[in-house]
Amino acid sequence: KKEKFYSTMEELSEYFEEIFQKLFDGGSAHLELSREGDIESGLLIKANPPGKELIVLDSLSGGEKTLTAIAFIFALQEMNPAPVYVMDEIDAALDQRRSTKVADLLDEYSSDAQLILISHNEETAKHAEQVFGVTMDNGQSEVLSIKLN
Amino acid sequence: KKEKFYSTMEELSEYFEEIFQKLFDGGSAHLELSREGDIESGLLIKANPPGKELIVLDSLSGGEKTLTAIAFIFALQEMNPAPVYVMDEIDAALDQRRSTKVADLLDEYSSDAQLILISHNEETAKHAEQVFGVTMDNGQSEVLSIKLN
Amino acid sequence: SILNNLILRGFKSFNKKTTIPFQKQGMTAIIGENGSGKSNIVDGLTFVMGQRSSKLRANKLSQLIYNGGEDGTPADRARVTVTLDNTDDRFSGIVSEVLENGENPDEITIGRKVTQNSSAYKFMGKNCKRSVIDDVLDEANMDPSRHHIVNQGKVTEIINMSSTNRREIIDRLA
Amino acid sequence: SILNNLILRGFKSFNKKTTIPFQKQGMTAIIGENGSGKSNIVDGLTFVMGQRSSKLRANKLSQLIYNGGEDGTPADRARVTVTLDNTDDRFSGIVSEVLENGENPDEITIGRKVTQNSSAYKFMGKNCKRSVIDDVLDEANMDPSRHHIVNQGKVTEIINMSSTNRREIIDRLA
Ligand SMILES: Nc1ncnc2c1ncn2[C@@H]1O[C@H](COP(=O)(O)OP(=O)(O)OP(=O)(O)O)[C@@H](O)[C@H]1O
Ligand SMILES: Nc1ncnc2c1ncn2[C@@H]1O[C@H](COP(=O)(O)OP(=O)(O)OP(=O)(O)O)[C@@H](O)[C@H]1O
Ligand SMILES: [Mg+2]
Ligand SMILES: [Mg+2]
Repeated sequence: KKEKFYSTMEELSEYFEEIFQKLFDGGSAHLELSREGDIESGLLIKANPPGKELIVLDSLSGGEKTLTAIAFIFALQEMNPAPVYVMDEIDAALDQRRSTKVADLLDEYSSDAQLILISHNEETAKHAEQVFGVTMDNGQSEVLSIKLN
Repeated sequence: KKEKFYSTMEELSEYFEEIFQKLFDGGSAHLELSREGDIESGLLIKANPPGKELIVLDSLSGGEKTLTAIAFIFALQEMNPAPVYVMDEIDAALDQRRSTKVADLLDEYSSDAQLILISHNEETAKHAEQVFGVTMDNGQSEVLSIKLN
Repeated sequence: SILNNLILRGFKSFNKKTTIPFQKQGMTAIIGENGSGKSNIVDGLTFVMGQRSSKLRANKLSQLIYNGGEDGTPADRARVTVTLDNTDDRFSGIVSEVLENGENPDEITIGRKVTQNSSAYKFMGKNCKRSVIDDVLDEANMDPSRHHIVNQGKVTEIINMSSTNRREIIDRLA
Repeated sequence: SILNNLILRGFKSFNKKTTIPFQKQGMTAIIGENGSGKSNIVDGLTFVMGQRSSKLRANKLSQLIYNGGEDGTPADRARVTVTLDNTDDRFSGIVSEVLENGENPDEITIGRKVTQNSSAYKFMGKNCKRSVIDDVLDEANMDPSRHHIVNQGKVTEIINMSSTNRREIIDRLA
């Protein structure tokens, strides 16, 4: 089923680039096999932020790696949507502007799915339809419903 | 030199608890050998935030692990001070209040050493004597001196 | 929306019965200070979905039971329940197969409970096999091993994994 | 204070010669957006201190040379220089040993340069052995393998490492 593999990889690669370009305001990205024609070889990620030269993935910055990973994760979701998404502090390495870009991306999925986001970023919480605050008192956690405006 | 090992471990453990308690506003922490009396065994970290029961290190939260690690790192510095410290986004997992606690701790070392901190947190930058802003334009980085008030 | 409520009792830092209503479609944000219990909520959800203790930051299941805090009493069991919407009858096949009582509820519940010596899965409040939970999650198109749950610190895992493991993701998709 | 300036030229995203003055005692903050070049500055410092390419997010040293960006010209070499204070004569022993010219400067420089085919260390602008750099860092009480440099994402490394490796830290201290 070599054809099935290639058509799946192509489709995933297109979603990946589309979301990558949304998060980076440009640039390019795609997926490819580490050995051409060999569907038993590895899957490589090629990610090129705008204005830069393609470089080994490891040389990307912490925030750039996070955005690239988020683009890949949501490309997978496009291929096989889940009804619930849970993201625990995925914006830890992101500056304010990129954090907001990710929150905007997640908004696009929120009409068809439930998104549960944990974040220390107040801006992200403002994007949410409902907010829960968790507090710790004497070793016990409590959850309160919170109204943010 | 079993005595030397024990006295070193004891001293490190005391610095570790002292800094831990500063960062956590309480609690307790210490270091111990995984097999008592065997200085070839492993070194365990016991960390207990205030109000909580001692638990395996892995069960601590992301921010609690970061604070515990920072306490350990600076306990090492107390044992063998370096003239320059470089910390690249060590506050990524910390909420605003813990971030400020860490910046206050770093202040204590800044009279005897040079501290170079990379952070996305503006509060941290306000603690600094000098601030450099890095920008990227068409694939090239530039550094500017910045005045923050 | 499919996920109605998450109910934690005696699970990690949630000693008292805590019900978190996720009903709304759209985005739910969970905020709070370091160590307050946010990630423990995620652990509660994946615990019911069948996650092993090592993926829940514990060495064994009994460590998931509320440990009493500094000077309190430990709980004797950890219980987590997830309620899922069934107004579209999507789970009705599983309900009739497992319950055999002609009921067709608007909401189904799956749960998991751990004590110092035992561990059990629950369906509609009754003990059930792990396979029933797997069937429910399959019907819901949810699966703890898939990429729709990103644990703290794990977002770049997809970048750091070997290219072979990453290629296997395509194999599973195809 | 001991660290005066860090000078980057053709190193990673720093094409043009960039001088960062760290002279002040106390805290220096470096801010900027994702991907702007902040961690590359840290890499420049540890590069001079002898760090290997894998610890600099590169597969080989030549990847540290400014690659031209999207439509620019790559640099032909990467050069980083660190200037250290010598007004207390702490490095004067090494200076007289290496230079043999009776000079006693207020400031010494160590550097490292990489081209597509070569790699060299520099002391006071002249090629030198790696051991000279090691001696200077030893005199300064600085060492890339010690814990006074915490790279991005690595702060909890001390928690995640094996208890044996952690015990070896005590061995080295004692
Ligand atoms: N079995 C247990 N009984 C009581 N408390 C527990 C138990 N297991 C874990 N905890 C506590 O839960 C806390 C961690 O909670 P959690 O990881 O949810 O925090 P968090 O809100 O995600 O914080 P952060 O923002 O730092 O990630 C730890 O302090 C730990 O002591
Ligand atoms: N040899 C090179 N030539 C040109 N650019 C390079 C080279 N090596 C790395 N870069 C670029 O440097 C950028 C990463 O810079 P750096 O890691 O310093 O960012 P950062 O400011 O620390 O960002 P973050 O806040 O996300 O951690 C990458 O976009 C990468 O393309
Ligand atoms: Mg957490
Ligand atoms: Mg960085």
